Amino acid sequence: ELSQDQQALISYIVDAHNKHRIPQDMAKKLLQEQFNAEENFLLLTEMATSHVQVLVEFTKNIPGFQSLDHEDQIALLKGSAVEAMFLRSAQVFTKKLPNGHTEVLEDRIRRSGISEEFMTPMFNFYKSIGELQMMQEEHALLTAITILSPDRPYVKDQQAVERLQEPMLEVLRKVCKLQHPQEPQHFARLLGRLTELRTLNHHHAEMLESWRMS
Amino acid sequence: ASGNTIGLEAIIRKALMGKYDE
Repeated sequence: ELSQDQQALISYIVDAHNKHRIPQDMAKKLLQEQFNAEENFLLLTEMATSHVQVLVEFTKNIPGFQSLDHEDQIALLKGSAVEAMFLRSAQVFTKKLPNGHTEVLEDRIRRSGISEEFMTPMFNFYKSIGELQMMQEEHALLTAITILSPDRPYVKDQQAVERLQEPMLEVLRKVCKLQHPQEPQHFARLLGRLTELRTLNHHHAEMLESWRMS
Repeated sequence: ASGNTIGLEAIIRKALMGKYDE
């Protein structure tokens, strides 16, 4: 069972995760308007910038984060921004959007000019996240856990980061047991997605380069 | 400056200081 403190932590994290998201008018633009390739590029770039800004706001709310060394805060955010962005996008693809919206979004991304070799693993990742049927709590906690990865480049005080990440992992483990009692492997599967995220992160620079070139 | 010319670290630093859209 979850302790009172753990329950409080969950509702706090979920609340922060829901509150800090890409502005709705920007997301709507992506669904409603027709753009040429250049406008598409600018819109997706604008969304990526906005994503980083809301990610920072969410991260400031993770208990203990602001007590970390300032440069370590930057190293953690820099190291995780791309992974957190993929996680957030995966959530969009997991949700039941109004009819046709998922297709419009997918089509827009597919036509963005990113080369196919990067597109396939990205949509495979979205699909594999979708199959896990994660609850909001799991998304929010997994995002926090991703951000609080002590092994990111340039992190000086790894132990301080570990001390923040560990209780999150414990809460996520319990949430998985409670939410998915039929699937004892659920928690391990979630952690497996983090490995997949690292691979996407690793290829992200090349992916951006292929996008810029096209 | 438009978003696409600002590096990731610059966006993070600004957001950490609570400054958006300069």
